[in-house]
Amino acid sequence: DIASQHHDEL
Amino acid sequence: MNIFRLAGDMTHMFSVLVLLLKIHTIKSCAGVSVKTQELYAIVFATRYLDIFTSFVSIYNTFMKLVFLGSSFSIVWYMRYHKAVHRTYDREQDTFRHWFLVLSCLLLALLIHEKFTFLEVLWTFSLYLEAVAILPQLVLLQRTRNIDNLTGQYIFLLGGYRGLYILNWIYRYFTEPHFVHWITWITGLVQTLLYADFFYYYFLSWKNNKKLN
Repeated sequence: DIASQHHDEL
Repeated sequence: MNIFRLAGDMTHMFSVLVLLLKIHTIKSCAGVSVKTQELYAIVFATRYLDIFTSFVSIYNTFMKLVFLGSSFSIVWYMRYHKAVHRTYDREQDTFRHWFLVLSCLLLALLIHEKFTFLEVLWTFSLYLEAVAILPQLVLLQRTRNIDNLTGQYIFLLGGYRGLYILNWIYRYFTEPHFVHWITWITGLVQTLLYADFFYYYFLSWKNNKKLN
């Protein structure tokens, strides 16, 4: 979902 | 992962390592704002809260630990290490950075992608990181000239988010519905804040003279 997608960056 | 993001992460890591090395080897933090370092420690602490709950990759976890460890140890050195603390310029480093923390927190409560604890703090960390360099830039203008390690630190720190912008452009065109306005706008504001520093840094490099 969106959350995991954009929390893959530092 | 793409080359822009990897370059960005490496640039970011080198910036904190340059600063940590300077403080650790010559036991001096002259020209460095502890307030910017404290803001960065808060940025990482609130951005990497999910370090134990959501595993992305070894690389991701390793880098989070590097950024958390380096930012907190730099603050520790500047606040509690006797020799280093003596070189801290308390009179000049007077930016009221707690106002930045408060306003970013309020903004995160108002504008976020999802109203959950982690997401609001993650958004807060983005807003705070965008302005975290302000105390350092103000201190820079007050201290006559800065040593080139501090200059390199600021240059690399400013460059990393610029590389992230290239990464977001790349991901926008290669991944369907990869859209994150908050990340993009904060990243752009953050990079633009370094604009005049980059200008003077480039001039000092071109004319091969001290940065002041």
